[in-house]
Amino acid sequence: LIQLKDIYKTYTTGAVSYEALKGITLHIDSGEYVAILGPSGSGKSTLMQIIGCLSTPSSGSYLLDGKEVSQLNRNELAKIRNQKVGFVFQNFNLLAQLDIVDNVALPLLYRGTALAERRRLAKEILKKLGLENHYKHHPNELSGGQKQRVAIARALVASPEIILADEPTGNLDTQSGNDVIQLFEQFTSEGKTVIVVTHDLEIAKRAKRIIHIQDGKIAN
Amino acid sequence: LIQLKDIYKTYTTGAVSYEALKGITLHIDSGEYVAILGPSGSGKSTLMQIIGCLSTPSSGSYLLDGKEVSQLNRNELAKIRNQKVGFVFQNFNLLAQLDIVDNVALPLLYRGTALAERRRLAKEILKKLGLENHYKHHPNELSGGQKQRVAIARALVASPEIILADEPTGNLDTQSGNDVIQLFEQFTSEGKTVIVVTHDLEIAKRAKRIIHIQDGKIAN
Ligand SMILES: Nc1ncnc2c1ncn2[C@@H]1O[C@H](COP(=O)(O)OP(=O)(O)OP(=O)(O)O)[C@@H](O)[C@H]1O
Ligand SMILES: Nc1ncnc2c1ncn2[C@@H]1O[C@H](COP(=O)(O)OP(=O)(O)OP(=O)(O)O)[C@@H](O)[C@H]1O
Ligand SMILES: [Mg+2]
Ligand SMILES: [Mg+2]
Repeated sequence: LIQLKDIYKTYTTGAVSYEALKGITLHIDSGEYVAILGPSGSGKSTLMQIIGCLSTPSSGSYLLDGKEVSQLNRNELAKIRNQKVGFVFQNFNLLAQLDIVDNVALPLLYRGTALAERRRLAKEILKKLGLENHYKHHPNELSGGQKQRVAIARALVASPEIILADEPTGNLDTQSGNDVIQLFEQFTSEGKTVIVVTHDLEIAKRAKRIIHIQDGKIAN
Repeated sequence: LIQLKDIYKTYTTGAVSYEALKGITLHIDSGEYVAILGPSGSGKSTLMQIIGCLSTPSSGSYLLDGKEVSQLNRNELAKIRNQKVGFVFQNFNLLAQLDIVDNVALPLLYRGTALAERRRLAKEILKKLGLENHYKHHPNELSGGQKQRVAIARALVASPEIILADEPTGNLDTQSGNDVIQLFEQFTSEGKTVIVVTHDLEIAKRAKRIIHIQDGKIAN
């Protein structure tokens, strides 16, 4: 499903260039549950953004479901992303002006789902994450872990083929973290692909496969 | 040093009131290293904001160094906060328009430290947290864990009496997390008070005392 070959990503700030990914080659099949581990600054979020079609590599090839996506423009990437990917961001990226039900319903809006059905599905996934008492709240009225769970709900609500979660349990107590991982395991049993970046070894151990990133490369 | 008595905190959203803290009584001496544990949404950040003079309780008394601070206005609170408290926020609260050295130097600006000395001290603490290659970067050019370390550096740079850290290692790998806790332990050995909210039991175990919060109360 996901085939990365020789992926490089360079960030340029003014005159300075920084090579965040230095030749990543990686295959992930559909239905796999993969954990990505590595030190702070090693390139994990950068890799996730390329896999999730949020950014393009500086060089290298990315075949997603057999289609070369590394050279697509922003609109083409957005189309693929909205169809196939659910993304839990490390910094949540929730919209302050919407209540949490509308925040979570956004991916369904992009897919053309009708209003009543969008809100119904959004409430359903929020309830699974323990947030049914907070439907009317806006993100700034929630605790850190509650915001994180809203971000997770949004990534799952449209039942996407690929779920990418960047540090999804960093703000959660052990019980809430386990509830989240159980949801991910349920999705893989339905044939979806789940890729989780985590610093938590307990979470990583539950994945079927662990990939180690160090200094922009896959370590062995 | 810190004496909370019957602290209540209610949030009101439109017509709905939510009691986040329900009668907290707590004493913390100077030089103590305390961990606060509890489920997501249980009131930990709310409690930290009251201890750190960022917000006032709805009722109850707070004696900080013998002085009643629960009824102070915003300017009086800010004065005490700038003198005594270093705060690591759960969502970092960094300023996008400043490079990380200026971000970290802010508490010294409030204390009237001269420019060259501010930047020198800021670089020194950033180096201890492994960020010397990123002095010229702005927060949006950093990884999640790098941002978290900048937030920690800012809380420590003015060597405040009280360090409050709300989930300081959620985005950090085990090694970086240990470096941070070592810095906190060094500060307590110098007589400072450190209070850490964490979901990580490994971090909590290294504190001298653990306080459990559940549903806005101290649990036993
Ligand atoms: N501005 C607000 N308006 C309304 N309710 C709020 C507001 N801020 C926090 N709350 C509620 O108060 C409760 C406690 O929030 P708090 O942020 O203290 O929790 P926490 O223990 O830090 O959680 P976490 O571990 O998820 O960070 C939560 O249920 C939250 O929804
Ligand atoms: N916009 C940017 N401009 C310049 N450098 C960047 C930018 N974004 C990220 N970087 C750098 O690229 C490297 C990798 O960043 P990335 O966010 O992928 O790390 P990470 O493995 O997710 O780290 P963490 O565990 O701390 O979240 C870091 O050293 C970071 O400073
Ligand atoms: Mg990251
Ligand atoms: Mg909190």
